[in-house]
Amino acid sequence: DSLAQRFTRLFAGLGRSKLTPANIEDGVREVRTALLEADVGLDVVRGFVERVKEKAVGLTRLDGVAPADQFVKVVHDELVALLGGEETRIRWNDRGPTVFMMVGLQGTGKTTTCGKLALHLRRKEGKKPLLVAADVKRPAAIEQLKVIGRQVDVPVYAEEGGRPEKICARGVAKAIETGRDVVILDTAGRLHIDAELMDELEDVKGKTNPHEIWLVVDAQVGQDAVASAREFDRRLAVTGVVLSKTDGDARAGAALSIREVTGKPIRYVGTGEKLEQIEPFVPKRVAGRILG
Amino acid sequence: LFLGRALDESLLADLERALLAGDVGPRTTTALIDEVRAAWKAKRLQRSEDVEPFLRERITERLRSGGNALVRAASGPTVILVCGVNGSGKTTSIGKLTKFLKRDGARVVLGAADTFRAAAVEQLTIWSERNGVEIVKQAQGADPAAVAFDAVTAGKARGADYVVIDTAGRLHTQTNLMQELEKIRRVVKKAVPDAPHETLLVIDATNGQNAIRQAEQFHKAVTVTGIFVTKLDGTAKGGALVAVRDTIGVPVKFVGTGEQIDDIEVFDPAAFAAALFD
Ligand SMILES: Nc1nc2c(ncn2[C@@H]2O[C@H](COP(=O)(O)OP(=O)(O)OP(=O)(O)O)[C@@H](O)[C@H]2O)c(=O)[nH]1
Ligand SMILES: Nc1nc2c(ncn2[C@@H]2O[C@H](COP(=O)(O)OP(=O)(O)OP(=O)(O)O)[C@@H](O)[C@H]2O)c(=O)[nH]1
Ligand SMILES: [Mg+2]
Ligand SMILES: [Mg+2]
Repeated sequence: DSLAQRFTRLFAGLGRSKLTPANIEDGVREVRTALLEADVGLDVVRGFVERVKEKAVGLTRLDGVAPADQFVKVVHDELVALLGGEETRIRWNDRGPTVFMMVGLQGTGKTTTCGKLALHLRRKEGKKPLLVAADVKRPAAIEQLKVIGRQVDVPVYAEEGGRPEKICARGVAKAIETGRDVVILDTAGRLHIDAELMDELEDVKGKTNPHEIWLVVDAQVGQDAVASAREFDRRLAVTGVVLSKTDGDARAGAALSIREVTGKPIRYVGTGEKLEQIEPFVPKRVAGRILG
Repeated sequence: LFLGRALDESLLADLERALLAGDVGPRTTTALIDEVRAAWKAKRLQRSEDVEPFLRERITERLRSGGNALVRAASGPTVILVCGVNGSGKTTSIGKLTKFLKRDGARVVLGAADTFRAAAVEQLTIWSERNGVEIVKQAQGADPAAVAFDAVTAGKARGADYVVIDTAGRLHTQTNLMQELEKIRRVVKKAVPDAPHETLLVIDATNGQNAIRQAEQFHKAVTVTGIFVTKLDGTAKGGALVAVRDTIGVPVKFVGTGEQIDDIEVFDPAAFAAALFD
């Protein structure tokens, strides 16, 4: 059941009487289990639960609202506050194309997200994007981006083989030359522990000075979200996160962990395989699914 | 890690952390730690250095039964249907599995039944070329069941030892796509009554507790017979596989350890359990 249902059972015997430290302990244990089941990072859960305890103990002096509902509200509000609360509008470059760089672990949805972003910026912001195929390793990655480019009616810059940072630099030059005002770099998936490939990302960043570096994260990711996000952020100073595959039933606790550990905002969520399926991130929605 | 420590609740708390950090999940972790505590209280566990081996053995034994051998057809090609959620590593795993199957000179035919995703057929074609095996494919947007059917009949006609069928990624919450997968399986059965002999569910080791939902739903739709866990070369431990095993009773058969053609291993439960504590 949802956390709210579990609290209602837990505090059922209390009627309208106050929350006490003893029964808060039980509630806190439920929150901890629920957050771990929702794939929130272990250490993030610990910190979160401490804050909820403090706020809940502060509540025992209030009367009138059923304890279970008070408790749910504390947890829910704490989640929403953590997830949201930041200005996330894109700051456009006024001296040339705005460069977006998409990075992340293998298979998280970067290439698809590049296509979705290109379509979104073309249609909703009147931009003229250029997609750059910087994945020269994965079989048919360039072809995949070219097909997507055709589907969203956005040109794709690609070279057969060669080094990603050079391809990206030439892609930006091509954008300037052809009057494109947005460049979206689709990089290959990689492990955060692959030093050489992480160096490669730094090289791409060095050569193209992206205005936005977005970490694309699979909503199904578990505890590994923390280590990987932390390392991508440490190496690149990520400016935002895109949470993909939110159309599934994964609780997406990674959203909380990543926000907590890197401090970086979630900008968009992927809501399906079609190239229209991207939406701005809404903290309340993700808070609701983490709580189940 | 636990040398020279007392066998006490703080040791158990540290073990609990290791399991949770590896995605074993709160309920399975509690069950495992309860087993340790029970053995300790019953004096079957006396020294702190015996605790981790005991726990490793409990996990290994949950994963070991059923073995990890591929199901083989009694005659004709062994048909392997590969499925799983988007981006889990299906196509790449098929590329690796093909080379693995070919070690003893087996003849393999691939079926490109992902007719939906951009450049999916091109991607599998490159893997078929790397392996020097034939691939059965149709135009983009073709009926995946028709491609699967063609691949199986072609494999049968050409005396192939294996037919491996790639399918499009799909989330288990997409009812229509799960029905499509059921249809692919039914149509494959039409071509060869015992097929698919092996239905491999590809699970990404970085997934958390949702892997359990994936396993339940895919198993309900198409009777999974083996799991291929990918991306264990990263820092994720794939701990959700313990609960997956408890839930659907299907053995893990293969492990993906990288992006290259040789990055495949037969599943070793003891090594997997040990890695949880690294
Ligand atoms: N259901 C769903 N599927 C998605 C979403 N985003 C991407 N996908 C699918 O996830 C799979 C992987 O997407 P890609 O865009 O190839 O992922 P990638 O990160 O570029 O992969 P690599 O380049 O190999 O690291 C594809 O099947 C996509 O269609 C989403 O929001 N929802
Ligand atoms: N590090 C690592 N990467 C892997 C492994 N297996 C697959 N990958 C990578 O994961 C990404 C996705 O692999 P695919 O084979 O395209 O996954 P898929 O399940 O076929 O994806 P869809 O067909 O889009 O659902 C690619 O970048 C692969 O190279 C593995 O064992 N280790
Ligand atoms: Mg890609
Ligand atoms: Mg595929």
